[in-house]
Amino acid sequence: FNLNIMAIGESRLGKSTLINTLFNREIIPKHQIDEFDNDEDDETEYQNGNHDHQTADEGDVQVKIKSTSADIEEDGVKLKVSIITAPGFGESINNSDSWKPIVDEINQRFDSYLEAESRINRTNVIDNRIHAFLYFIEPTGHSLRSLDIAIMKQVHEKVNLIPIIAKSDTLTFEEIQDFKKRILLDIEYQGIKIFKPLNYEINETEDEETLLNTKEIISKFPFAVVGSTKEITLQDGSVVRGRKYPWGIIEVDNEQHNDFVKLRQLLIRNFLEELKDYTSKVLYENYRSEKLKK
Amino acid sequence: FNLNIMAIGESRLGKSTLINTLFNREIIPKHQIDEFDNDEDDETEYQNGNHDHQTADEGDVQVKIKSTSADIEEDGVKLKVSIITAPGFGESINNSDSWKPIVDEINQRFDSYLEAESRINRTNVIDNRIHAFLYFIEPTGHSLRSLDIAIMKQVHEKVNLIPIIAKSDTLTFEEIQDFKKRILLDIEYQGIKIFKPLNYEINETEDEETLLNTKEIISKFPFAVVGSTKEITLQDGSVVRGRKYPWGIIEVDNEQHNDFVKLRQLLIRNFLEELKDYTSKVLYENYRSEKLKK
Ligand SMILES: Nc1nc2c(ncn2[C@@H]2O[C@H](COP(=O)(O)OP(=O)(O)O)[C@@H](O)[C@H]2O)c(=O)[nH]1
Ligand SMILES: Nc1nc2c(ncn2[C@@H]2O[C@H](COP(=O)(O)OP(=O)(O)O)[C@@H](O)[C@H]2O)c(=O)[nH]1
Repeated sequence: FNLNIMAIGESRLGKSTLINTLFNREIIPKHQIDEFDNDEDDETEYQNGNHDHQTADEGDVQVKIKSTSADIEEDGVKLKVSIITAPGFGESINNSDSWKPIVDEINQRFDSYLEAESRINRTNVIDNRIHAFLYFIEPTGHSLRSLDIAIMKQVHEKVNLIPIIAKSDTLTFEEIQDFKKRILLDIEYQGIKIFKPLNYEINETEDEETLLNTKEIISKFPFAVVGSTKEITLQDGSVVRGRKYPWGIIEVDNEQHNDFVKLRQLLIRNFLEELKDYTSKVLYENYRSEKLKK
Repeated sequence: FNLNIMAIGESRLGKSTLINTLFNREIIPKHQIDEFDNDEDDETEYQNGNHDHQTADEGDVQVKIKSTSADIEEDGVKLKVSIITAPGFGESINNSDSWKPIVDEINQRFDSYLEAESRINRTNVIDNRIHAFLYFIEPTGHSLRSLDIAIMKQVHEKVNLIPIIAKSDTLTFEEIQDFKKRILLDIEYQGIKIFKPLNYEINETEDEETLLNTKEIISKFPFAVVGSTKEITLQDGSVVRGRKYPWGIIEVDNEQHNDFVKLRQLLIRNFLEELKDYTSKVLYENYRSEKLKK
């Protein structure tokens, strides 16, 4: 049972922390991936250029694609989770082609599935296609940025796009409500399609409770999340995952503090089947027919 | 008594909020400047392009220079404060020339002073030169970005450069300490000169207390600040300026919560003279001799 998740956004938006928090495992080693590469690139850049004029090339950080896998057990179900990231995305002074390696990766995975499917013996086709694309939005509190819109438009018809507001503890409750409204307006204006559960299986009779739960999940889009694997002991003695500030402790699993619980429900608990089905029956089929037409 | 401050950094880093907090006045109307321009540009961009391919030009936001003035009274001294901002800086997909309009503005102000000084009647030369350049660093918690380094290298020999960590309530106490260390290492590695009080007037005998106070201010570089003009009533009935979160209230004027008080001391209370002196006697003179050589 494969689950392939792309986690994309500028550096330091808490992507690896959130992934590790979602699965309660250190899937992505903290700082090892990004830290090592960035320092290496930076060092060479600085050594090569002691230029007085900063050219576009000097501030250019290459976008790499990295994949990390882990075996997870969720509710008795064994999952092989792969997390695909793109360190370097959005890091340059000129980010015009930042999205290309990411789109190439999505296409490549479709291509290898297409190729595997068309073999005579296809009993063991491994599904490496991207089932969910988590896009991390910087918590500016204003609206989507040009780069956000650019990449979301490039991928929304190839993947289940789930935009989330990263590090939402930067924003007060009111700021989050305003930000969510503006983001949804931007998304609509730009014609960007985001993943909505029960869109695809709208004819299956779901019980009342599930439908309400799903409505509640959708009402929180885009999720404003906080991630942390640190355990903190509260005044009442309970231990929670959270971030400790001099003025208070934000708790990851507290739905009054952020939408982490909802994201986990969407991504892992309630809609895993739907994410995979939509990928194989709609997104992949569209890609396949587009490709075979040419 | 003129004080001209440039406040530069990406959009939504809390620049206008911080300025208004520093002077306890709504000098920069919240959201009016940025909101209006960005929406206008965005609308035209979207209408012009329903392009399927996002070109570098589409994601390009122009950098404008804006100036707002206010008459302030500080400790019985009347100040005419001008705040110069650059909406659009860092907002494009391609930011290669983002810094040019800002450097041009600094140069233009030196040029008009040079020109005014060389007239026969120069009793009323108005000092519009930039006395302090507040550079807002995004609270990634990692290190400086390419764009940060690029612009700081472009301006550090023309202005008193004061880098600050914006929205520092995103970071825990430990994260702030690490971040400050890394930023100072980056600054040193890159040969970037930042403003240090008593560098210039090092021979004047300062009393012991002032020296200690100055040492303490310098030890907090780069300041990690939070801004807010909102007044909140605490449990004990006291009213503070701060930001209210479901998990706690961060107080702007509380030195346990952030370095706002130190920034205010540096910029307005204790070193106003030094900022202006260093500008006129060192930075301006360097510019002038460079210019007259050519
Ligand atoms: N304020 C805040 N900081 C976070 C959050 N999640 C992670 N961080 C911090 O942000 C920094 C970068 O996190 P990391 O997961 O390495 O980011 P990545 O580069 O996107 O993978 C670390 O110092 C984290 O502790 C969050 O939800 N809120
Ligand atoms: N977390 C946090 N948010 C802030 C802080 N200062 C301002 N903000 C919020 O950030 C948003 C943008 O602030 P603004 O001053 O307009 O940013 P500017 O575009 O850089 O001038 C507003 O919603 C502010 O309330 C701060 O210190 N911490």
